[in-house]
Amino acid sequence: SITLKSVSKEYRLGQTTVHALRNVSLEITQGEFVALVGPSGSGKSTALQLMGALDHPSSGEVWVDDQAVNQLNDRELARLRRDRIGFIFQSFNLIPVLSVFGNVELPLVLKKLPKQERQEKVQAMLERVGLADRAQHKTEELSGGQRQRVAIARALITTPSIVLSDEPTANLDSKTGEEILDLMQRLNQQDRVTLLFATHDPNIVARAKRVVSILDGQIRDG
Amino acid sequence: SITLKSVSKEYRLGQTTVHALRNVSLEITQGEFVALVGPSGSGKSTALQLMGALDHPSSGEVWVDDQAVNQLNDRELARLRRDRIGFIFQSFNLIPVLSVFGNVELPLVLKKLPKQERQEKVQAMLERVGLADRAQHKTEELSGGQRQRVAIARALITTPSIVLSDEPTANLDSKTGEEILDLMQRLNQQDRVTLLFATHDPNIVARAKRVVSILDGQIRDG
Ligand SMILES: Nc1ncnc2c1ncn2[C@@H]1O[C@H](COP(=O)(O)OP(=O)(O)OP(=O)(O)O)[C@@H](O)[C@H]1O
Ligand SMILES: Nc1ncnc2c1ncn2[C@@H]1O[C@H](COP(=O)(O)OP(=O)(O)OP(=O)(O)O)[C@@H](O)[C@H]1O
Ligand SMILES: [Mg+2]
Ligand SMILES: [Mg+2]
Repeated sequence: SITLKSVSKEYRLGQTTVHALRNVSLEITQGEFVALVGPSGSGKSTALQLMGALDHPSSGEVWVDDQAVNQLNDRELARLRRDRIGFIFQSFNLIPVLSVFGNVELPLVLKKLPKQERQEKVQAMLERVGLADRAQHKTEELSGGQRQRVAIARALITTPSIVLSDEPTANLDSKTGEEILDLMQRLNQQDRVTLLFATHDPNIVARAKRVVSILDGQIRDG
Repeated sequence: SITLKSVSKEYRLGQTTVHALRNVSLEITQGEFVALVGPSGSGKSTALQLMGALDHPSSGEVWVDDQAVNQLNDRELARLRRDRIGFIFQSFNLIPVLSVFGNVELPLVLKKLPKQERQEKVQAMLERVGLADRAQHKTEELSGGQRQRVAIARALITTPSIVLSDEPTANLDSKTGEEILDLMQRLNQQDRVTLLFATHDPNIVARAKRVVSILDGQIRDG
């Protein structure tokens, strides 16, 4: 499970303070399929980044599986991000100097999997997202939707038990998007992988078992 | 008008050749509102970049208003991109060292508009896309949809007669997307601005007067 307990997040910029999240409490239990929806700038990406332990709240606590994230040491934090949580970024965050294959392989290299096993897993994943014929290309040589699929493949390659997806279908046509959603929904139904999507996509909202609304940094319904 | 005449575009990468566009002919006449749709990787962004004179075809010709783009000298080409065409990039291409205001102002600086006039135009445009309170922020301090709106504002600030938009609503919730589309549709209806969208968004397709399909680099219907 992932829980935000009375979490606030502020960004201070010169004289202004942006209240990205205001006293947000939200619990996602293991195996849930949740869509987080709300207007542009309402706090979705910020909420996901805190839940993925990629940033700290200004106040309140983040808990992952009954562990307070702020109590974890660096090694435990790294293991959490590397093994338990897969994160799909809204702006992809791919590594330009690596190929498609290299980008998707990287989490497995960090886990010290042997080369043969990495090869098989990456090959299988690239086929699943329709990019097997692009394995050797650099990410700048891809279309927007192809880059998005590299980001998705990389997040899923470690078979995480929680997948936090920030607008994963924004750059995909509906058919490709449906294929990606089928793939992720199967993980939820067969392996009880927890899925949390920050999204504007009605197809994701329709498939989700629960929809949480956010507005101006506050949860409206949960 | 913008016309592709038997245009092909190949990318050569080591041993592979990617045929991004294959013998594409497409004419968009002044004042049209066209949606270009097709699967991820089918050639939409490539087609738009050629029409915006941001890249050269491998073969065939691009014409803008009865002028062959490959016949223009550098000064004429710069004037075309600066004055006639507004381009909204799929990955925004904002300038990180400039503020929101600075990014939107830049095309007016290049046109040598006086400071007072730039100030008024940028302020009005930022209000129209809902970012007036973010004028002084750097673009890395914005949400994905806020950055997208900066890219939109920058493309429209020079009141171009042709707007080429690559997935302009991908990161926007439906309400914000509708507001942007209302704004652009008004330009088309009142000022006969030509609108060409590469898009997966059904809301844009519904509003467009003509829908062109592309698949594997070839136009299916025009
Ligand atoms: N610089 C490049 N080098 C090599 N191949 C490229 C390059 N840019 C694009 N391509 C390839 O050309 C094809 C068309 O790309 P394009 O970006 O036009 O697709 P698209 O229709 O815009 O896709 P999407 O909907 O995913 O944005 C794709 O297969 C892509 O991988
Ligand atoms: N690094 C930052 N510095 C300052 N403000 C920030 C920063 N990152 C985000 N913000 C602000 O915090 C608020 C929430 O941003 P967030 O990215 O979470 O929104 P979002 O719901 O994901 O929006 P979108 O749908 O446009 O992606 C926004 O108003 C944004 O401008
Ligand atoms: Mg976001
Ligand atoms: Mg594209």
